[in-house]
Order: sequence, then C-alpha cells, then structure tokens
Amino acid sequence: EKLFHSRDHSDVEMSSSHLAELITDTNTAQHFLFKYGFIKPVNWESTQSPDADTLTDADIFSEDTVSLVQEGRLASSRSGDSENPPESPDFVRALLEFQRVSGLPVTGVFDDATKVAMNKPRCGVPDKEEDQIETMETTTAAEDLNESAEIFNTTATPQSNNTDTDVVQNSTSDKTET
Amino acid sequence: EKQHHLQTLMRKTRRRKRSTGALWGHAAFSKSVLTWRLIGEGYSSQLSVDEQRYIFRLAFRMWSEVSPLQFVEDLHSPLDEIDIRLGFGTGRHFGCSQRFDGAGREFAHAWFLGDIHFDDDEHFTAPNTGNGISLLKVAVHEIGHVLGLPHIYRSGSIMQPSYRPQDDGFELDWLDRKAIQNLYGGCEGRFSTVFDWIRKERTAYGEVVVRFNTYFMRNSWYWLYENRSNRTRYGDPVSVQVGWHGLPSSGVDAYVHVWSHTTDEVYFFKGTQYWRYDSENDQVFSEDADGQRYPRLISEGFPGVPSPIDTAYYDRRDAHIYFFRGSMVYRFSVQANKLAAKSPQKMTELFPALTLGDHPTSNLDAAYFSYTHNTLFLLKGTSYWRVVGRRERKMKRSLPYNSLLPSREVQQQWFDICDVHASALK
Repeated sequence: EKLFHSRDHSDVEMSSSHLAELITDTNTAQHFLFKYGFIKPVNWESTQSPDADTLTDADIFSEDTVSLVQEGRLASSRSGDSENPPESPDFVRALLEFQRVSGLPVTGVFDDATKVAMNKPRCGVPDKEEDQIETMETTTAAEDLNESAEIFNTTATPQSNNTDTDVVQNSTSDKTET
Repeated sequence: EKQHHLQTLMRKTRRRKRSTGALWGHAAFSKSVLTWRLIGEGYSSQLSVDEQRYIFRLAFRMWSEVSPLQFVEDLHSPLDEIDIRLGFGTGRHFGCSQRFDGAGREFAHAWFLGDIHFDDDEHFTAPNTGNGISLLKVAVHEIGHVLGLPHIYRSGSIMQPSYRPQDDGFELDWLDRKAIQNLYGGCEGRFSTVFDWIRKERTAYGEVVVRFNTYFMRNSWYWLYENRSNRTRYGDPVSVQVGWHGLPSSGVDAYVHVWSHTTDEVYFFKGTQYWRYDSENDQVFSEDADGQRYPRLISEGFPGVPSPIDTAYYDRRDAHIYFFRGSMVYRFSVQANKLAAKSPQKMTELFPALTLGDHPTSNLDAAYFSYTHNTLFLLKGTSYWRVVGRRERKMKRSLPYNSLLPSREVQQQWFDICDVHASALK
C-alpha cells in the first residue's frame, strides 16, 4: 500500500517514482509547452486510439530534449515535428501565450511565477488543439479506406506496428477463401 | 488478443458516435440521453466504489441541470455500447496512449464524445473534505470535454485547465451554462403550472414581512426559480411529493392563491379535485377550520366550473378566479361563490391579441401572476404572452385591457429550467 498514518489518508506518501516530473528549467518548460499545444496545436483526438503514435510519448520527448542539449542542434521527435531549442522564437512565443492565458505577467521569460503555474495540477487535455471537425473528417476518411479494402479485397498499405492492417489483411484473405 | 479486441471495440464505438452526426451546427452528441459507467477494472484505490459512483452521478447531474442532456448510469449493457466510460489508472493504463505522470500535475484526461481517465496517483477526495483534489470538480471538468467544451481561460469557469482549490459548493456559472447550451441548445418543455408562493415571516422586531418564491411545476417535479440569479435553485428539480406534502405525486393542473383583506387561502387543482394547502404546517389540509374535507370535488367547491381545468389564477383587481379550460374562461366570484355573469367567455375575447394571430387561443398550460414583474403571464408550450397591465396602459392608453403582447420563448425569460433523468431524482 501507499504508506499513510492519518485516519483521512491526507499524509499518504508517494514514492519518488510515482511523482510527476517538475517543471524546473527551460527544457522541461519547453516540453510542457509542446505537450499542451502552445508550440504547435495538438491532434488530441487521434490519441484516443490505443495504437496512436501522433503525440510524442513523454519519455521519448525527454530523451530527445537531452539529445538536443548534448548535441546542441535541433532533433526530430517521432512524429516528425521539429523541436525548438530553448529560448528560440517559437519557445518565447509559446511562453508568452501561456503567460497571457494564465493571467501571469507577460514577460517572455521563464520566471518563478511561470514555473509555479506550470507545476499546478491541471487537466491532461491540451490547451491548443487542432480543429476537431477537420480531425474527425481526416480520421473518418482513413477508416473508409480500410473498410473499402475489406469489401473489395484490396490490400491496405502496410504500416509498421499497425494491428488494424493485420485485421484487414486477415479478413481479406478469409473472404478470398470463402 | 485483449489489445486487439479493445482496439476493435474502440474503433466501432468511434465510428458509431461519428455517424450520429452533428447537432446545432457543432460537433456534439446527437442524442439527449447518454449512458455512463465506471468500469470495473478502473476503480480508484482512494475512495469506496459507492463514493466514486455517487460523485460521478452528481457530476453528470450538474451538467443535466443546465442542458437538455440527461445521463443514466448503465451497469448492464455491453461495454462498447456505453457512451461514456470512466476509470482510474496510473502510469500506463487501459492501453491508453497518454501515460499519466504520477502524483502532481496531470490529474485526468478525456476525449470529445469519448472516455475519461483519472490519474489515481493524485489524491482525490470527496466534496468538501478539505485537502486533496476534489473528484467532483475534476469529473465535471472532464465531462465538459466529453460533451465538446475546450479549455476556457476565464476565472470562475469550470473549464479552466488548471485546478483551483475547491470553493465551498462550486457550481456551473452563467457563462459555462451558455457555453454548453451553445452546443446543445437551451432547455424547453411544457409546465403543469407556475406560481409565486407567498410566505409571511415575522422579523426580530415583530414586524410581519411578506416574501415570495417562484415555483415551476412539470408533472411530478418542480423547480424553485431564483429570479435575482436568473436560474433555478442548485440541485433542482425535486419531486413534488418531497416538497409539497399531500399533493398528487403526478403533479397538479393549477394553483390559486385567493388573497384579499379577509381571505388568504391556497388551492391546488388536479383532475376533478382540489386541495387546500396549509402553509403553516407545510401540507395539505385533510380538514380545514370550516370543516371542509380534502380533496374535494371542484364542482362542489366552485359550482359551475367544469373539470378538469387547464389552469387558473386569482385576479385581485376584480376578486375573481379565472379558470381556463379549452378555449373558454370561467370567471368565478369568490364573494358570491358563483360564476360571474356572461361566463364563460372565449379566451380571445377576455385576453385579445395585440398582434393578429399571435395568441394561445386554447389549452393553456399556466396562468402565472409574477410579483417580480407585477404582471400576469400566460404560458403554452414553449411560448409565453405578457398580459398588458396598468403600467403598460399608463404609457400607452390605446392598449386594450388585458390584451396580450407578442409571444416570446419561455427560455428567454426564465433560464435553465432543465429536466434530469428520472434515475437522478431522489
């Protein structure tokens, strides 16, 4: 169990491995701004699928950030988007926007007030999302292609680690045999 | 195999939800009754299951009280047929692509027309229990996302992205209500009756003051309407049985308050019967001081008045009760205890329309004298007509007596009188 001593569990202790990473510097601040869409709007709806790969996983993003710092050059995330070095114009723009919407002094600097705000409990849904209607239409079109493949016995374009394609191919072969 | 099955289920669910189309020109659920379930493998380790389900029921009900949507907990249907699934997880959870970050920062996430996941590494607490993160507040926020609301950067909005420590009794404010109604429309519906209930109180100095409260009744439910706040009381509707002891549980047709220098009597009408209400003891009279027993037949207490009636009201200007039935109005003299001469008369004759064709004509739902507006209103369906009174005739003498101003929508005057699912009523 998580250790506690008070009747109301208010002193429940968390192991360090269960604590969220704090936003402490411009690198982690950049991660925050990227994750919640301030650097570029997030395609949040597509992440609902278990096999979605369009939003950078937190660990891998952190690794890329370290790589960026070590190598001193831009690195690409798994989604193919370019990252921004700390204090790049995009970073500053995103920081200004975050400060503005959060009611903070709009300084463009990663100051203490901004750090506190970023570390507050918050919802995981990005603040800036790609247009939802546009996203739905795109995804629906993609699924229509898969359905067409099933009906007309065409083979879907193979995608790595895409179980859906496996399903399409299996059902296609079953229909061919039938 | 389990992951493949889950992916197939989720793909089918999303396809079905998208095929339901868009409502009100925006992307939204197209049906008005939505099912939800706290999934069995997603219980929190911090609160009892009953507490979790209670909090979610309350969270859904709060949205139901301000929108035409109703929510029902469904414990029996196959999981892929549930509209909104909720669950607690930590780190990697439910095959979700978005890993939770541990204690601190992210407390939950949700998807439009989709599911809600709560980070069980956060210290969630029941409402009004001090430290921790209010599960109710988080749930209301995430349900807002499921219904189609984005984050809103406005102080006081439940859709702010960052968690604000809970104020005592947080509620959905005016702008949050309008935001959800932008997607799903306002609340509409007919009413059984509407009235202002007069209450006499004695101050600390011994003075008698008169106060009133406004009530809207629809079948077996009712709302108290707070005129100064432009909304109903938080937590309404309430069952008629709970608030009005002795009245029929299915509701009433009409309310009449006969109030004069010599008389102060309240009556409720339903079908062929009527009851007199004892406001001091907060229940109907079984027998009043005059020896009359209740319920009593309308034909006995008000000779000449047919039943059932559509609605009624007492007009203090002429000391008559106006009974409405069909297209006719029966004026009943309280002093003479009989119908007035010339009764009945057509509604269009006693209450002429100012705009040709703009008239309820028959089958009124309610005749409501409002002390807030000092005006009589006639309600039918989703529309109401304001009856020209002394103030209007002072400004424009040519207005006919008791004529009806052009109709307006009820929801433009009285806001957010919304049904909830019957299972949410206590």
